Amino acid sequence: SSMFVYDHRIILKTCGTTLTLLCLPKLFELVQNDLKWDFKVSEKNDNNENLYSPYKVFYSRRSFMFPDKQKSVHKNWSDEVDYLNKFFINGESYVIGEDKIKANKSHWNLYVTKTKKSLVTIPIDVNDSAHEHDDETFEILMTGLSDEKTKNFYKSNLKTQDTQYELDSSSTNNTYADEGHVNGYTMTKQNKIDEIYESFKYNKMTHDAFAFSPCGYSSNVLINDEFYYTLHVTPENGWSYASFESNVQCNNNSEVLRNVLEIFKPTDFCLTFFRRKTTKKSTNEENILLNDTNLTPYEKLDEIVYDLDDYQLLYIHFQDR
Amino acid sequence: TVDIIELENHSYIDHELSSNLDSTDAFEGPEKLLEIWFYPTVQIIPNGRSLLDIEMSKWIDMLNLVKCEILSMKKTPKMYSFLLSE
Repeated sequence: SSMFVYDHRIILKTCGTTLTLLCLPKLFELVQNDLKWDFKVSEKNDNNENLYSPYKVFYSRRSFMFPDKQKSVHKNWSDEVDYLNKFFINGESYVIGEDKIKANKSHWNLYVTKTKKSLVTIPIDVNDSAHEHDDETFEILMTGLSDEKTKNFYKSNLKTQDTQYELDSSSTNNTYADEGHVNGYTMTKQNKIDEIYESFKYNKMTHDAFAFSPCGYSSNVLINDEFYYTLHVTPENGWSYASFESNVQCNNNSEVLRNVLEIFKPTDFCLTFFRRKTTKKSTNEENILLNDTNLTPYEKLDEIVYDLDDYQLLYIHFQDR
Repeated sequence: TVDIIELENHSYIDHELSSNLDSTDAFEGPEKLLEIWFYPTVQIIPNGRSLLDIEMSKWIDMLNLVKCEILSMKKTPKMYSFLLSE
């Protein structure tokens, strides 16, 4: 799991049987008390509790593999949506890629609030080619990872001789790396996770990875101090799963997609690509959300484009032929 | 690409949690992804304080509610990145 905090926004991505949405009351209490940010609206929910209206809210997840193991409101999508609607006004929910006839269980769920445009008080400079109103989120959710690749995410299979890092278990310095972080670094290098954006020109990369015991891997990579990509891997045979998520604004996400697929070789995956573009200079070519989605040996099962307020969303579901 | 020096410039590592974590029963891959934009840009944040000013202990309290703990953290001038348990 990972969390990214910016001055004005927060991203929380949690795996397993976590209770992600239960952070909402505490989060709004924090911003109200510590920052004096007040997003309460006059309208109340059915329980006479406060409703909030921040600039924008997204909540999404792929369908669970083991929904019965989930806890609290996360046991099913309609309960999650009901919970979100107790906090936010103008929320809409979507179930994307569901095929009830084929009993397709790979669908993707999305909840998104309407953009609170009254908060845009400074005119957007549309001549600025990369101003911060642009926003992209590229996510690849993979299952059925190849056996050849999943073995790379078991601690027992690590080749640690290349790391050349000596652990100092007596160190009390809380910034000093431990075994899980050293192994995480080794997995990052051996699987070329730090080369996913190899052809993208950046000035600085900051890396944090952890290898779990006996298996599993999480990493956060920061680019130029302001963008991130994050990977989480559950390699167990039978329920292997890997996710990649990035907000790096890059013109060649097709190459990024190929690099990620090469690391895991999944039999099934879906990708989602959100983009808010406000720059005036964008050409027709740049308006294409993903420039090449023909991927051997995969077959596209679904390809859906949504216009969501000021965002565009592309969803594609692929399966090995 | 990243260099091995990245192993020593964490802003925070929880060594006790890191060394005792067992992932055996941590399956159920698909993540829940929550993203909240409080404001559209940094420039219009009021009161001169931002999410980056919130104390670490308060993030720890909030994450406890969702059954996550902080393994480690990296800071840049524009963002904080937390690697979490689970």
